Amino acid sequence: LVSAVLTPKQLIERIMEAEPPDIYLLGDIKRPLTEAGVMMSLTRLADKELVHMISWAKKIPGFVELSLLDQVHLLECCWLEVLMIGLMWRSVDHPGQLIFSPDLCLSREEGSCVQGFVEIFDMLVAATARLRELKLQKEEYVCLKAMILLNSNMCLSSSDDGEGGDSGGDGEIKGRSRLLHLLDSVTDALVWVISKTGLTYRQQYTRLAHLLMLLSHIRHVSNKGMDHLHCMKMKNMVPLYDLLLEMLDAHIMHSS
Amino acid sequence: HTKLLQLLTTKSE
Repeated sequence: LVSAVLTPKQLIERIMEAEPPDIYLLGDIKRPLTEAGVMMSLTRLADKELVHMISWAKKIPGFVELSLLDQVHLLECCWLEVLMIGLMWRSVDHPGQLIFSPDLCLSREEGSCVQGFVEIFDMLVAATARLRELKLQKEEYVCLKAMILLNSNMCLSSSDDGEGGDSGGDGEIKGRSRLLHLLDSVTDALVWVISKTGLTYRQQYTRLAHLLMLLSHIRHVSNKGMDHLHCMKMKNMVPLYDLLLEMLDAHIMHSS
Repeated sequence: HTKLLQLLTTKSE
């Protein structure tokens, strides 16, 4: 396994290099803002970001060594969480606002023109405030994002493949152990990053706990966001682009 | 998952 031969420092370097570029909406959002206009911009942006997310995942050391089915499942499970932690990271220095892209920044009031969105907006802003409070470092952020990807279907029943007879098979056990090994490597990298900060041992492990506890909030907001997007789709409120639609449908299918 | 598979299996630059 690639990740097994990398030191934590080398792994961090590789994960930092995998970071996607800034994605621009390109083309101004129509003002005054309307529900359809905002949803159109947000979904267009999300679709663009998803394409870059696939390239990002492939650059996480060890990811492409997983089976193609595992790669698909992981991305289908985590995509909105990954979009959301990226949004929080971009917004960390802008209290009360969400920086969806360098050319699309929304205030709470602007977000409120989309029905049901303001609750999610507030949860995103609150989670972003927590990142600010923790003074999250970029190296920690990239590790957390990789952990979201690798941990995303840890508790998903394998019968979701629709191949119940195969569950617990040799290939599947190997796949799971590879995945756990990869996740451990990223954990080692995060622990290493925290250890460089000059904190006492106690402060180091409480920081690790605080960072990991962020992930449960991100999962929660993502689930809320997924339901919201699904409702918007049902109301024909958004033109869902091909990759976004595919990822949303897969998520709805897994969770039902 | 046609598009996702396509993106996962194409060689990156």
